[in-house]
Amino acid sequence: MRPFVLLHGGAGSWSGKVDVERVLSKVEECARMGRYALGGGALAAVEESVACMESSGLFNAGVGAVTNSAGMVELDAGIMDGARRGAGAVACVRNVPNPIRLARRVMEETPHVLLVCEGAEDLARARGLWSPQSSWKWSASSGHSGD
Amino acid sequence: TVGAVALDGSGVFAAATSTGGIRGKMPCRVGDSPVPGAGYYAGTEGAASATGIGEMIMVELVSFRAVELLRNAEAHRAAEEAVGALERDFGWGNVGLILMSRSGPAIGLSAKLMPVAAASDSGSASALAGEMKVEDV
Repeated sequence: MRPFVLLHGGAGSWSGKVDVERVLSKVEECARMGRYALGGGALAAVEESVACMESSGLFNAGVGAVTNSAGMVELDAGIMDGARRGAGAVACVRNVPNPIRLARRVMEETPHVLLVCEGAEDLARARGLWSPQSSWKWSASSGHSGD
Repeated sequence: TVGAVALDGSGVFAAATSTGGIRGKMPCRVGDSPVPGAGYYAGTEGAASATGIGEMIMVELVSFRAVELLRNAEAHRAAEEAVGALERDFGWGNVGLILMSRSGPAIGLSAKLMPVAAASDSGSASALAGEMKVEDV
């Protein structure tokens, strides 16, 4: 089996009017980005692919995420390396537009697997991954609503 | 939710999943996406990323189940069985799963739609799941 990247943009139903061609075009663009990153290994490929989709505003992730009952965006993400069974994840982070990058930092730079809330955001601040939600170029509810 | 699985030139698998969760969820609610084995999993046999309603995916450890099934099943069958288990156990299906194995990639889907894309050194393609044969990319 040759090197390969496979992506999904969420299952379920879309709310409102969605430009399917635009969504598919972006997923494919992110897959190509992941394929390019494969030179740095499978972990780099999935991180770059997911970060690309998080940043697009087209999906229920990153800057395109739906809001909770308090009107806030709270993001979850996880990443795993199959060779060494290493995993890293963050949950309920509010001011991290690319939580997948923070999840990788949790895996590689802490002894933990899952960080949540303030602890995760403190790590994001220390690693330059923190950005206040109010400054996001944000388009909530644009994508699927579901994990 | 978004997710990715990959196999690199050294034969290493990786998986990643990221989400905003469910619209209107309670503050501090956590779904399957950051839980290893639930929203994502990677091992020596393969890698998986799941999407759907997180509470059920968490309980069923859908991504771990899919990768474990690769020990005795082809990728397509493993993906379908992992997704089908939710319908069997809960009478509920609205899940998508992407799975990478050494024999190739596969998609399991009980939801209406799921945009997917694949890329290799041969090129790239995208489609709404069900329309694309990823093994042809």
